[in-house]
Amino acid sequence: SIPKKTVQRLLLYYRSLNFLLQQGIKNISSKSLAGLMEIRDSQVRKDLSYFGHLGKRGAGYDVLELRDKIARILGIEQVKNVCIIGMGSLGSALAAYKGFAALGFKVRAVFDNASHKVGRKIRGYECRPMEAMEKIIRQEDIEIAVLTVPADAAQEIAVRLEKCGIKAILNFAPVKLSLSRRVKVSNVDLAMEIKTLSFFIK
Amino acid sequence: SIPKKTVQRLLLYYRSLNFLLQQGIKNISSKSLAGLMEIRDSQVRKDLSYFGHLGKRGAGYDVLELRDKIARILGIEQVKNVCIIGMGSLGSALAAYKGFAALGFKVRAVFDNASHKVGRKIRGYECRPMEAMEKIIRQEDIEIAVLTVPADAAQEIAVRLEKCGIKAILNFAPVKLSLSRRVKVSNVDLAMEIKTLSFFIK
Ligand SMILES: NC(=O)c1ccc[n+]([C@@H]2O[C@H](COP(=O)([O-])OP(=O)(O)OC[C@H]3O[C@@H](n4cnc5c(N)ncnc54)[C@H](O)[C@@H]3O)[C@@H](O)[C@H]2O)c1
Ligand SMILES: NC(=O)c1ccc[n+]([C@@H]2O[C@H](COP(=O)([O-])OP(=O)(O)OC[C@H]3O[C@@H](n4cnc5c(N)ncnc54)[C@H](O)[C@@H]3O)[C@@H](O)[C@H]2O)c1
Repeated sequence: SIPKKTVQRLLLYYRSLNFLLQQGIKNISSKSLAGLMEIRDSQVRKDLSYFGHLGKRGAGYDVLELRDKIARILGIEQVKNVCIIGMGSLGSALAAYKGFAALGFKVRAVFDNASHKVGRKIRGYECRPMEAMEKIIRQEDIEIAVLTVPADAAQEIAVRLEKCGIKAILNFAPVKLSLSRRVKVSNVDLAMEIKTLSFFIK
Repeated sequence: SIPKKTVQRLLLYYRSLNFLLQQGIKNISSKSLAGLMEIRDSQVRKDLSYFGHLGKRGAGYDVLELRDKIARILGIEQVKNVCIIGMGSLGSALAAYKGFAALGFKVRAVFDNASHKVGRKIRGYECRPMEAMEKIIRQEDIEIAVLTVPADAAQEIAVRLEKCGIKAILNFAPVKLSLSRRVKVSNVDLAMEIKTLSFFIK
């Protein structure tokens, strides 16, 4: 199976190759691609080897062909349905973010438990009550939930999401979610990011 | 030097130990601490070995003593001055986030180049013009800049930040910043997070 770090780099390859196409560059060696991304040449070859032989030895890569191949591997064209739970400051900023739609993520529904928010439009989405969450996730075939609720509410909601068959959760609450392996969880802990960053500037 | 992954886990130890203190637990073995955090027992011992011998063999760790030791290592008490550049949806959500202040990060100034934002209060902070950025960073002794501007504006601002002596940048724009090693950069790429997450739910 493919390491998570390799998958993360694939998106960087995809962006770099798009940048090269905009510059009108048709062909590139693994060495130059590595230079552009500031990673080692051997890393480029190792990453791409997971996906079959993509370049010709000594002739480098065809930029358009490599970009399209990576787009297929990443499923750039695929649309994945997403919902956002907790339409506070972070949830509503994420709802407004065009970068998700550009990668094929379509926000299909947003939820909150605050009575003054439910039934109103936030960032163009009608805010739905938490009681309707399970029904709407099934109806809209939603695979990914973005969790932007307070830390003390996150676990209980995550268990409900698991029960209604959600496939993955992008969790912003600073708590570890305890769920079965059936649900993929990715935690984004912004407080940890800034704390780690500051640790190294002693 | 200490691996970044270990530093990130330190914050998780800090949170877990606080949780134990709230539950009134005074002592814990590395095995139970590992269980609480869902990591291997050997990882706990390895992480804590970077910081000297913290527990007594066979007697486990004193929860309060370990928490305070980790707080000192992380510099939880230290206040670090932060500024936010780009007060759009994400920047203003981050400005409002109480989780940063709880870890000693104080937002000292916020900046934007939109004339209808400059001079007005956003989330309680007076939005300052970009022309004043260098002066205010020096005046307020700001060490960390949070960059929440569009991708095409990020590099130019990052170079200005480097020139005025910023120590670290938490970058949310989906571009790689080219700076000297003097500035520590941490990239949070939310589009990459969700794309990587969805890759594994094929
Ligand atoms: N704002 C940020 O920049 C930021 C940064 C890092 C992490 N976070 C984390 O993201 C989460 C959201 O932060 P925020 O700043 O947007 O908070 P917020 O208070 O602005 O928003 C939280 C939202 O969740 C809703 N909510 C509360 N309990 C709920 C429940 N049981 N079910 C459904 N909805 C519920 C509230 O009504 C509110 O709209 C928090 O866990 C926070 O720690 C936020
Ligand atoms: N909104 C999100 O949830 C989200 C998620 C992931 C990544 N991002 C990234 O974070 C950044 C900000 O996103 P956003 O959604 O808040 O965008 P936004 O358009 O709401 O905010 C951008 C802000 O930057 C200001 N700005 C533009 N050019 C500037 C310049 N040269 N100098 C100073 N200020 C300038 C604008 O006036 C605006 O206030 C983008 O790079 C985006 O890709 C946002």
